[in-house]
Amino acid sequence: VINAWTQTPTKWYPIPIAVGAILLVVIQYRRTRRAYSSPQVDGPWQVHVLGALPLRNMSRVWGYLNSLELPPWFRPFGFRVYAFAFGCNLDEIDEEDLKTYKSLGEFFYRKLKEGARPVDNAVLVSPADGRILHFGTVQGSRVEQVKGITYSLDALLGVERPGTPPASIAPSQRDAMPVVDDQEFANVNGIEYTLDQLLGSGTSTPSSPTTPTTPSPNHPHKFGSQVDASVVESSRDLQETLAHDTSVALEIGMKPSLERSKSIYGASVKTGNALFFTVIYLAPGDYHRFHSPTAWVVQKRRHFVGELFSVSPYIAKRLENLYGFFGMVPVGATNVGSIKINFDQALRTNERGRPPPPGTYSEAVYSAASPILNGQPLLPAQEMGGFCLG
Amino acid sequence: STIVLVFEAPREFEFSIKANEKVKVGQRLGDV
Repeated sequence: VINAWTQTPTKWYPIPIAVGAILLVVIQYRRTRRAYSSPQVDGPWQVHVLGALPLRNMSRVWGYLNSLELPPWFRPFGFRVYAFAFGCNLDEIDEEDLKTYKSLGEFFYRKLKEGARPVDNAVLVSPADGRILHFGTVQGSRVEQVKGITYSLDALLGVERPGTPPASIAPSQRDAMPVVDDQEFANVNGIEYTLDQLLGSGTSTPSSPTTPTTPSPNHPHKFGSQVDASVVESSRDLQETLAHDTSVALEIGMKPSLERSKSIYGASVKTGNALFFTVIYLAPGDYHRFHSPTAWVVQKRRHFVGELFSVSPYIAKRLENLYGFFGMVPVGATNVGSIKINFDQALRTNERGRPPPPGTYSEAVYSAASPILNGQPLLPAQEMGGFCLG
Repeated sequence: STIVLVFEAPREFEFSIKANEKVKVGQRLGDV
């Protein structure tokens, strides 16, 4: 050994530059991959089983099949089977001749007969056919726990209290624990999302969709006009890189704001008012157009790019209080589709291609629809749009 | 698909629905 160490001649060779360049590329690639690594699945065995399923690809295939044109002779039979399987009432559909629906996607987006849905005189009516998953009031920074699932809507108000500690629950632990983070948000469709991002401080160029913007979480959300209701379709966790989900948030206002009291959480809520929420789940057999829940003026829309997934109440019940789980794994994904809003022709959801950076959204304002009202006016139960298959 | 409504209303607002209840378009959700 000593002889080998001392007697072996030393020769120096130049290392090819390419080797060094390749090494740098590999290092950079690993660093980038680590930064954007997919979330780790954690929790009970159901989580792992569901997480292992190729739900995203299955959803895409299902969405593609839904848009295929069916032969005319098959349509009545096929749609009747679908209606039987998913509980569709064929007596109330507008076009009774099932051959007029060329694909399952068209049948999915069917209209109902005039008068099939009488409108109640109440101040708030259901915007869609479906099942009430949760409802309640926002108590402090959390939504009142209903049916075993807890929300936090503190972020809805867009105010980060000074000194509030950041989330102490690591993403991998979220799916086994209830909401604990003040910056977290409603659990919708099983996906976490922050409503701060939906109704927060994002600015936009009036009357045109904007390039994706990242709202500042520290900017307090002011109800410049009274927010009477927002319609949010699915959502995405903007604090973590979780399963994509498309969400379209419509922010509306009806009156100029008056002097508002601030809650201890910095929320700007009018004196004598409170925040309420309700979550409605639309099953595959339900009428899939959505309507205005009240008389309001839609001022703006924010679109968080992603993909649509579906979470059935059965799955939600099996995994009660697994806050954050639905944000990590698309549970019960059944279809891929898009969201249509009748008065927003520019909205394009579910587009292929490179998604915008996480936490960003595009925004459109509807001031051109009615300059006096500064938005799109809607009557109760007026059709707004719907969820399309395919 | 899911729809979430988040809204500000007078404290007297009351829901007239139950959890897991099936609802249809135009059905009363609540009132003051």
